[in-house]
Amino acid sequence: GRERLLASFETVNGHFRSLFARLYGGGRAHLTLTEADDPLNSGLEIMASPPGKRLQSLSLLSGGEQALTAIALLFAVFLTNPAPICILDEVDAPLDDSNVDRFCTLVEDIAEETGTRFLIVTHHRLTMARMDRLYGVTMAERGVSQLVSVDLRAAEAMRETA
Amino acid sequence: GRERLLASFETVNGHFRSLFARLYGGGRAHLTLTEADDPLNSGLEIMASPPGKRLQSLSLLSGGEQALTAIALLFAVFLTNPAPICILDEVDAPLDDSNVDRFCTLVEDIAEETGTRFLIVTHHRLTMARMDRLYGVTMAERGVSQLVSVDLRAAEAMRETA
Amino acid sequence: VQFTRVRLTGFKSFVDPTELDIAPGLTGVVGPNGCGKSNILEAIRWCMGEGSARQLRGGGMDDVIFSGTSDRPARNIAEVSIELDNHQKDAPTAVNEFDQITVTRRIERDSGSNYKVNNQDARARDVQLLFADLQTGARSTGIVSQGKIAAIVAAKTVERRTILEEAA
Amino acid sequence: VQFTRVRLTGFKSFVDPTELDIAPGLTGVVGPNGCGKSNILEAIRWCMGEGSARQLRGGGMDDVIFSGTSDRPARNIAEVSIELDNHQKDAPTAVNEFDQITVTRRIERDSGSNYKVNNQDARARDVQLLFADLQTGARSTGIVSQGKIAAIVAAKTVERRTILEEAA
Ligand SMILES: Nc1ncnc2c1ncn2[C@@H]1O[C@H](COP(=O)(O)OP(=O)(O)OP(=O)(O)O)[C@@H](O)[C@H]1O
Ligand SMILES: Nc1ncnc2c1ncn2[C@@H]1O[C@H](COP(=O)(O)OP(=O)(O)OP(=O)(O)O)[C@@H](O)[C@H]1O
Ligand SMILES: [Mg+2]
Ligand SMILES: [Mg+2]
Repeated sequence: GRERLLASFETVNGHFRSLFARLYGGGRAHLTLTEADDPLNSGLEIMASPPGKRLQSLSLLSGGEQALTAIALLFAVFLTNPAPICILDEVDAPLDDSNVDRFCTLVEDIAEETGTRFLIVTHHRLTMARMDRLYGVTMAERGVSQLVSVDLRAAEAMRETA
Repeated sequence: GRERLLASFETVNGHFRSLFARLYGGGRAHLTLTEADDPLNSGLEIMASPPGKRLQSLSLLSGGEQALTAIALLFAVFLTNPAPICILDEVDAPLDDSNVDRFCTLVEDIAEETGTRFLIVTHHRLTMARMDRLYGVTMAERGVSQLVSVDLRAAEAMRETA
Repeated sequence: VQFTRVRLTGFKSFVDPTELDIAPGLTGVVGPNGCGKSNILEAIRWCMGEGSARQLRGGGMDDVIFSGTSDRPARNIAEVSIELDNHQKDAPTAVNEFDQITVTRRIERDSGSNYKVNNQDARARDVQLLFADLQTGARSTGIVSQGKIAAIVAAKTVERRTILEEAA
Repeated sequence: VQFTRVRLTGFKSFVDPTELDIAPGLTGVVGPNGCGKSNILEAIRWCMGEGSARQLRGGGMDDVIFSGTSDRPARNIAEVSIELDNHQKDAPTAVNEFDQITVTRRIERDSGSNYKVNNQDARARDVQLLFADLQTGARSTGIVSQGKIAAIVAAKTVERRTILEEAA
């Protein structure tokens, strides 16, 4: 139990460092166990230094920086045992356009490396534009959902009507 | 203590019902005290029915619907004692374009009715376009923030560079 | 094994039979607030064997059944199916003989859920183990519900460590 | 009473003297992730007398002082001023004689904060009461920090009731 957790910690930490740099276009980050000699009861601390900024605990970063760092952690764990499917519900909500761009690039790369199929719910125009295909969900009849294939222009219009 | 809380509950509930309808362009909602006979220790339940949907507890609504309803509650309390300043940090993040539109209309109306000055942090293009003026925050020198007046086109470009 | 399709009927706001194809690469789902995007994702987690109604924003599991509108009566049955392609023949032994594996969960108001795998009755546990053998499942890291990112950020360090245990 | 301007120096990422004018109507603040938007809002809450460093994302109150970059050394002092216009003569009695009221908070590393109101030393409590008399303040309903909406949605019903108490 203890050995396995320490081993997976090292693997996840390795993925996390490289994913952080890919999502931020630079910078450094790492994970630490608050109680390295009692990993099964330890806490998981996240130390991150976005490009050009000092190393800080996660709590001192901005809202978008915290979200991007948490995304890196999630994918770091995911990559230790990639699944055939990955489902993301509005994870790009707090990200600005340049972070969304790098997020989409990462997701494209993972899809290519692992063959994972992604289902991504988003309100972001940039994310929509990077998808291979789009489904729109509508409630033309109130309270009743309908699913429909859409192209990018229809999807952009769909963000607005409610 | 008890009398005052019940009285302000009624006032807030009145504001909340009308603000909900303004933010949703329809629908109905109300607040309830879980222990009406012990208001000082009671919980505050929120029942909401977006246009065309059944009355439900807040927890069953969508992410954006929950946010919009919470905004209605905050402004309902605010309007009982309007302050000279109101500061909003990315409250429009989970809202789609039509809800953002009604949110901006509400904020414009409150500013006009109460004379309150608003400071609104946003990533939403639609919100930016409705502001009376815009400040951009940049980190041209890494880790050092600068404030600069911007027009709408510069602000839209500013969302992207980081 | 690959996910190829999800079908849902009577699940939350998707009262009418709905099909979602899952093709290779990136599939986006868009639409205004409250139109049903998260409901689709919850249908997938529910079919994978999610046992807690609170994880699906409900008070009880019957809350996933279409509860009616002013123009339509409530339903009494909700059903979701996930179709898996197994042409690579790398599925768990119990189901590896099949080229296609269909997992179905169905709930009837006041009488609970039942599961089928390729039309054979199955228990919730069997379905959860099947998806776990595929490195996925309702609580797995790759299924990121709305608000999960914020929860990770806000989590106490000890809660956060439990994310690692999925990797172990 | 109207808010007209905020000045900050050495506060978090705003190491250089910065002025933010607050004009009537709606003022938008935009920029990429991590550029400093929330820092400005926290400066205002801090100057209003916020006593908890955790409410400002810090471990201790010294965390609001500019902590340096690879090109610039850390500072030892942070100072924020809020300028209020009182031409309507509707300010609290103690300060109503003035046409303009300036509240300043200054912190020196390892030696704590001090406050001034129109250049007179003041205690944190005086400043908090001043803003409370203006129906505002660091914890007031009209000051909505990033994540506060999500907190209201996630709050237990009993926690949520405390929002009402500001109205009472
Ligand atoms: N059992 C049910 N029967 C009918 N409608 C339901 C049921 N459960 C939830 N709903 C409706 O589904 C809607 C929520 O859908 P969902 O959470 O999928 O929205 P969304 O598209 O994700 O929106 P957002 O962009 O705001 O996150 C709510 O309006 C709710 O009324
Ligand atoms: N004491 C300090 N000294 C220097 N920089 C600091 C200090 N405290 C915080 N920062 C920096 O300020 C940045 C956060 O700024 P802020 O939270 O205002 O961003 P933001 O513009 O609100 O971003 P978002 O859109 O992601 O919410 C962090 O990158 C952090 O490194
Ligand atoms: Mg949703
Ligand atoms: Mg921020």
